[in-house]
Amino acid sequence: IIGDRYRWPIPVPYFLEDSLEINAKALVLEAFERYRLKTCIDFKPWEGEPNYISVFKDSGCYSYVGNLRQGKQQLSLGVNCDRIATIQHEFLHALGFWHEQSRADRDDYVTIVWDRILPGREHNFNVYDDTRSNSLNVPYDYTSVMHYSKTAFQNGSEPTIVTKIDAFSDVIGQRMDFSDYDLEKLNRLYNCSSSISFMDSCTFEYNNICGMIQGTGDNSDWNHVLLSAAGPSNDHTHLGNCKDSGYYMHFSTSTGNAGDKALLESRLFYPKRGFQCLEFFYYYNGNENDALNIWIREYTEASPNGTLTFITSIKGNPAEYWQLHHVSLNVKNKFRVVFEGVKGNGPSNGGFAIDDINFSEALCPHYIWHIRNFTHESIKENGRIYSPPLYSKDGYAYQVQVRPNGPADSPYDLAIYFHLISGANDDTLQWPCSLRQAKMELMDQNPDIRKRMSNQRSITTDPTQVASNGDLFWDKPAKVGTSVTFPNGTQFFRGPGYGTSAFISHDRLHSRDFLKGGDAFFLLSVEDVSHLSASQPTPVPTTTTKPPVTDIPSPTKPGPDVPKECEGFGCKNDGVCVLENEKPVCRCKVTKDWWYVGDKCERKVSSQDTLVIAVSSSVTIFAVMLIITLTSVLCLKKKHKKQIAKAGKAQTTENAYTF
Amino acid sequence: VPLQDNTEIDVDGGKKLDIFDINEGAGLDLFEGDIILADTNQRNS
Repeated sequence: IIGDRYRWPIPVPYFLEDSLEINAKALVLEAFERYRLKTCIDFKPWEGEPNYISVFKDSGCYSYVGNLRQGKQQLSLGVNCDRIATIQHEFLHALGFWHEQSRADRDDYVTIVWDRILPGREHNFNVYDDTRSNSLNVPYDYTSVMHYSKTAFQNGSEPTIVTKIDAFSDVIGQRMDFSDYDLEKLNRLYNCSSSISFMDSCTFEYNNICGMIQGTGDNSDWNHVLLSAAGPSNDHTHLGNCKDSGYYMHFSTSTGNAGDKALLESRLFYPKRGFQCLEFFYYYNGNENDALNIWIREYTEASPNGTLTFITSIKGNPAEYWQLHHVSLNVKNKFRVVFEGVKGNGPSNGGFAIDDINFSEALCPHYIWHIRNFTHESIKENGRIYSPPLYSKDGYAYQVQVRPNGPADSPYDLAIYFHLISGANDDTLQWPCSLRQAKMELMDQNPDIRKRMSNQRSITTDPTQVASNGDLFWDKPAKVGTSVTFPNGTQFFRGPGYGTSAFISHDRLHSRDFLKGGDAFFLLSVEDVSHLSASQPTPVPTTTTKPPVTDIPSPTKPGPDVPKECEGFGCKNDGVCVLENEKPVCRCKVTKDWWYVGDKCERKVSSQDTLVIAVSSSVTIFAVMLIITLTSVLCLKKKHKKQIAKAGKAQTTENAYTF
Repeated sequence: VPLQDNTEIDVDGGKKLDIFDINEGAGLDLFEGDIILADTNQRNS
């Protein structure tokens, strides 16, 4: 939307109302993390700023467009709106975005088939000309999270939006994540030059190896290679699909002596948030005694040359394929990440390779569920696929189920369900399991984390939920579950499943990098979200302020200050004081059904009042007009009579003279 | 009555619900499906 007045100051103040479901609250915070990773848009709990986004549960999912500077600006996340991309979509509205197909140039890219639209819903397909909407010099985006799907508002089964390039017909309407162009527009609109939590991404495609350095004090080196004789034969970035490109770093353990080491140190990082997630792909086909150690070299005033701290090690179980790994860090000072390859005892015909590193100040997923050869045939043959048994940090055992959904012998969609299972801690845990959020994400394996559009669903355990047989749904699996046997013969209980049959469509599953080299990675986490049942602290509302009406707010600066002239001006009823021609005036609070008026916003008016005023004014005007008309008619009649009488007298006189 | 092994609750009820389907289902007829207009500059004449 054109107009700097519609921009929010950064960070954007938000308030999560008590009416919101816990799952939605946790997902809003998750959506904010996606904004932080990919843009400079940050969010902060409302601390009394004059304008803020109030997220609440009404029926439906909706938002205003842009910052309307009306104080509390509502954004609703009703039933079934607790999906991360839905929340991203609604917040994009709030940040100033219309729908993608409302662009001024949309008719160049899509055809709206008006006679397939539900009668009376044609107004949903507006176009805003370039005086009202600005596409920020970004091409039309079929992949935008703000685009309608082809079936939007359809009457029947034929599409209402037909893309001019047929290949995009099933692309429009994605609800996975921001598209690249969504991010480009958002970053342009808010003048972003960096993001909040992203730190680094490295595919080793260039000779500068992303500023990494071969460490000192080692007796071997990492090599920057296109392939290694003993494997891997391809990197992970391109998987051999790009000739003469596809580099990775390799440490060979096939030569040398046990104990030989090679250090690869990252460039310097300056943490802001104090927690980080390091993600990388590795290929480990050496001896099971070889190790890949991760260290941190942290620089402080006391240790200007850096102190090495061991973090974790990858060792044992070599395999002839690329694997994914996450490392959680909590570094607060300037630091480097150090990859240390160590040759172990025993023969080796391989070593370690690393590729596609991503580093961000974010939380890591708890588990990686790697499914190899995740093809149409394999999943159809296997039917339901269950993850290995996993544990939440507080001890609940669970499994995630993935299965095809749809008619046999046709392209299938993917369903996903979360199950509690019996575990080692069941006797000490609280039952039914209360307010644990399970996050299930199919990872888009784009090498750059900022360009990923991963598909995620989250569910939260509700301790009061009842199953069809009257049992509590999230009670102890040994009580409400069914007996199942692991492949190794161990018997356990699996509770009922909770999830969705519409996790991802067949076409989208086979798009992007969800199945890179045929492999799928599900990132799984279970978190205690019970703290979100407490109300967000309410600050004392500020009644006076000076909103920056014409300036684009700086992404790095907080909200506006209160001007002197407004001090003590005394706008009532949450009215906001602004300067107009250097004089303080009140901007009054407005909602859909009522608003305040008056110099100090002292009077409340509702839409019903206006209706009464309109009707009574019309009646009064009609009555007055009627009186005026009747009076005029009477006067004219009287005048006319007088004229007739005068005329009669004159005629009599004339006749008299005649005679 | 014990639960069946395949007892599952589908939060989407077997449908692919987009924002606009949810709002239609809730009986809302919002501007462009999920937008509230408040400002005179935004309101359609």
